[in-house]
Order: sequence, then structure tokens, then C-alpha cells
Amino acid sequence: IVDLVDVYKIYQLGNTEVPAVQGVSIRINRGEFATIAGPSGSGKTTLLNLIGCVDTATRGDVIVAGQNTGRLKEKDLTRLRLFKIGFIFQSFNLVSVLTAYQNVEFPLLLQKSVGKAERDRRVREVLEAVGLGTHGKHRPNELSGGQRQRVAVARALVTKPEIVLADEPTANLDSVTGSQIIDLMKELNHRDGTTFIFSTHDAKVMEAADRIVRLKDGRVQDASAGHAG
Amino acid sequence: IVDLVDVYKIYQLGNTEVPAVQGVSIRINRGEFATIAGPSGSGKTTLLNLIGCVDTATRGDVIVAGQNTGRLKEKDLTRLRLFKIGFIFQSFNLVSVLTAYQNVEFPLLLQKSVGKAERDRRVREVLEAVGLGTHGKHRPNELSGGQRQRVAVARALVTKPEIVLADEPTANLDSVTGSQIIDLMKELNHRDGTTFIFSTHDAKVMEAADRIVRLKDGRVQDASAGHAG
Ligand SMILES: Nc1ncnc2c1ncn2[C@@H]1O[C@H](COP(=O)(O)OP(=O)(O)OP(=O)(O)O)[C@@H](O)[C@H]1O
Ligand SMILES: Nc1ncnc2c1ncn2[C@@H]1O[C@H](COP(=O)(O)OP(=O)(O)OP(=O)(O)O)[C@@H](O)[C@H]1O
Ligand SMILES: [Mg+2]
Ligand SMILES: [Mg+2]
Repeated sequence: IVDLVDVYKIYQLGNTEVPAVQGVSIRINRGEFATIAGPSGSGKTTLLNLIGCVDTATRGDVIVAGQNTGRLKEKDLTRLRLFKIGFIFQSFNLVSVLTAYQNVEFPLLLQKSVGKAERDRRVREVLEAVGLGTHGKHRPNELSGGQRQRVAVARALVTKPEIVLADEPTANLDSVTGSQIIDLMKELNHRDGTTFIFSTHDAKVMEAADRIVRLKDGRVQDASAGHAG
Repeated sequence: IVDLVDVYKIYQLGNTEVPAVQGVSIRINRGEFATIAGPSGSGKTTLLNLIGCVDTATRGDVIVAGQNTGRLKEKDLTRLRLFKIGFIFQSFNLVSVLTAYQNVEFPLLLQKSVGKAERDRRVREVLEAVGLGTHGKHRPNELSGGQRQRVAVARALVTKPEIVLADEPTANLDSVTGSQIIDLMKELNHRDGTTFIFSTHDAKVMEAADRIVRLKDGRVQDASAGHAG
């Protein structure tokens, strides 16, 4: 469902080039629960941004749900992001003037694919599932770091996307709450066949994965290199 | 060096009261390496904000470095925050238009206590110590999540404060980088007697602490309750 073919992302910083992703080729199959592991600065977020069509590759092909994203028009990219992908950002990207409830409801409003009653039911259900049933009226700055992270999780899941991209979704959570979030995602993976691609530093998330892709300095580590990653 | 006496923080949310911290009394001695542990939403950030004079208590006394912060004028609070305390925020709070170097230099410029050459030496030294020696010219949105976290760490340490308040300083770091940051802090604790108060979910940070304060629903858990926290 996701195919990266010899992908490069090279940033320009003044006169220097910063190669964030270098010659990465990865194939993720539908229904997989995959994690991208690697040190801080190794390119995990950059890779997820390319898959999520939030950024474009300098070279190579990024193919998502059968479509070559480098060749799509802006409005088709927008449709892909809105209808097929749920993205949990490393720094959450919540709308500060909206409540937790409104933040989670937002993509459903954009989609216009379900009626008001169903929308309300879904928002409440997912807020409950991440343990924020009583915090719907708080705005982001009236929430703890881990609560904001869970609003970001809820928002990505409420549209029931085919692919969920999760950038360190448990970084700000204690181990009990973090496990609850991972269990919720595994259940969606088993019940609905949703594909999950995580970037994580959390050993518990890695244990839950059926596959680990190891990154170092923007390159994929050879799986046969054992624990060198 | 930090004394909380029956401290309460109660937020007003529309018509509801949200008690974030309830009747907390804690004494932290100079030179301690203490952690505040507890589930997401249990009040850790709120507690650190009260100690760091970033927020004021609804009830009770917060005494920092011998001064009762509830009775200080704004300019004395500002001096306390600038000269005695280094704060690593859970969401970093970096200045987006400044480079990593400039962000770290900022509190030294405000202090006006060291000359240009010494300022430059200190900024470079601490950036090197957190592994960002080559990233000084990147702005926050040109850095990875873990790199931004380390800029926030560097900025808090560069002024060599008496008290460092660290709100989940390793949340976005892989275990190797995270350990390097903890080792750096332990060294400062041993060499300079800097007091460290962490909030963390990271078992490795808790292992490094000489003392753990457990929070649950805004209250301190009795130490004799064993592992109930
Ligand atoms: N401005 C506010 N208005 C209302 N409630 C608030 C406000 N700020 C925080 N809260 C609530 O206070 C409680 C404690 O928040 P705090 O940020 O201290 O938790 P925490 O222990 O740091 O959590 P985490 O581990 O998720 O960072 C939470 O339930 C939160 O929703
Ligand atoms: N806009 C940019 N301009 C220049 N360099 C950038 C930019 N964005 C990211 N980088 C660099 O690209 C590299 C990879 O960044 P990325 O955010 O993908 O890392 P990461 O693996 O997600 O790290 P972390 O675990 O710390 O979140 C880093 O060295 C970073 O400094
Ligand atoms: Mg990242
Ligand atoms: Mg917090």
C-alpha cells in the first residue's frame, strides 16, 4: 500500500545541503503494523512526511495507495491526505482556538461524508477510547502534554483511514496510557485491516510491530546487519 | 531549596473547576536529583510551572531559593526565573525565528552577565554537549523533534542555573541520546551541585534519580504505599 523507490530528501540550508533521507526503498503491505526506528535526527519524520504527502521527495518515487504522489495535482494530493491517511504529528499540530472535541471533529467536517449524528457519535467514541471522554471542552493549552498527544491520536483515527502514520505517538505518555493507545491501534489493525506505520523510540511500540525498519543517517539499515541499527 | 507547602492549583474552565494540584507538600534539598512521576494528566507540568514561577498557586506557599514566590513583585519573579532557574519545557517553547545557536544564547543576552567571547564559548560548549555542534544554524522548523528538545535542554543549562526544572526532557529521544542527556545532567549535578527536578515517564531517568515523588490526580502518593503509584 506504500512503496518508496530510491527516495531522497535533501534540504537546502543557506549554502549547505542537508541530506535527511538518502536512497531509501521500502515496501509496506496493506494491513501491516510497521515501525521505523532510529536515532534522533535519522530521518523518521522526514520519511513519514513524504508518505503522508506533507512533503515532496527531491528524487525517487513515493507511491501511496496505488498513486504516484510526485505526479498528483494539489487537489488530488489533498483528497489522498483527507480520505486515505490519518497523520499523528510529532508536535501534534492541534488548532489552538478549537476545543479537543472540535479538533477531533474537524477532518469529518472537511470530508462531509457523514451526518451530524454519526459525526458526534464517532468523535465521542474515539475521545472515550483514548481516555479523554471528560476533557472534550478543554482547548489545547488547557490540556497536559500527554492529553494533547491523545487528541492528535483521536483526530487521526476518527475518519477510519486506510493508512495511519504515527510519529512517536506515545512520546509524552506514561507506560500504562501508552500501552492503551498501542492496544487501541492493534485492535483497529486487526478489526479493520488499517495499515499502521509508526516512528518510535518506545520499546513497547516496537514489540507490538510485525516489522521494524531501522534508519541511520537517512539510510535503511540492512536487516541482516542484526542489531547494528 | 524548593519548598511547597499545602499547594493547590485549581483551573477555571467555563463553569467547572479543574483541580490540577491538590494539597501538595514537597521539600527538595539543594543538590538533589529528583523526579516527579505519574500518569498523563496527574499534575507534573502544573507542579513544575509553579516551582519555576511560570504560574501562581491558587492556595499554599511556593518557596524557591529562600523566597516566597507568591509574595514577590513581577520584577523580582523575573530575576528569579532568569538568574536562578533553567526550565526545559515539555513543548520546548523555542523562538521560531532564531537559530538553535541564537535560542541558546538568548538567556545569556538577557542576563548581561558575561562578555561576548565567554558567551560564544559557552553556547558552543553546551550545543556540543547535547550533540548539536553541527546544527547551530538550523532554525527550529529545520530540526527534528529530538533536536529541538536538545536545543531546549542546552538553553536551560547555558546560564549554569542553581535549579534546573526539566519537563520530560527525553520524551522525543532514542535511548542512546536520552542516556547522554541524563549523563550530562548527572555530571552537572555532581560537579556544580545543580539541583535537578524532572518530570518523566522514562524509566531510565527514574533510575538515575536519588528520589522519586509520585503523583496521582494532583496528589502526592504516600511513599510507603510501595508501587501503588
Ligand atoms: N489551563 C487549564 N485549564 C483547565 N485545565 C487544565 C489547564 N491546564 C492543565 N489542566 C488540567 O490539569 C491536569 C494536569 O495537567 P498537567 O499538564 O500538569 O499534567 P501532566 O502530569 O504534566 O501530564 P502529562 O504527563 O500528560 O504531560 C490535566 O487534567 C489537565 O487537563
Ligand atoms: N527544513 C529542514 N532544513 C534543513 N534540515 C532539516 C530540515 N528538516 C529536517 N532537517 C534535518 O534532517 C534530519 C532528519 O530530520 P527528521 O526530523 O526526519 O529526524 P527524526 O528521525 O524524526 O528525529 P527525531 O527522532 O529527533 O524526531 C535532521 O538532521 C534535521 O536536522
Ligand atoms: Mg521526528
Ligand atoms: Mg506534562
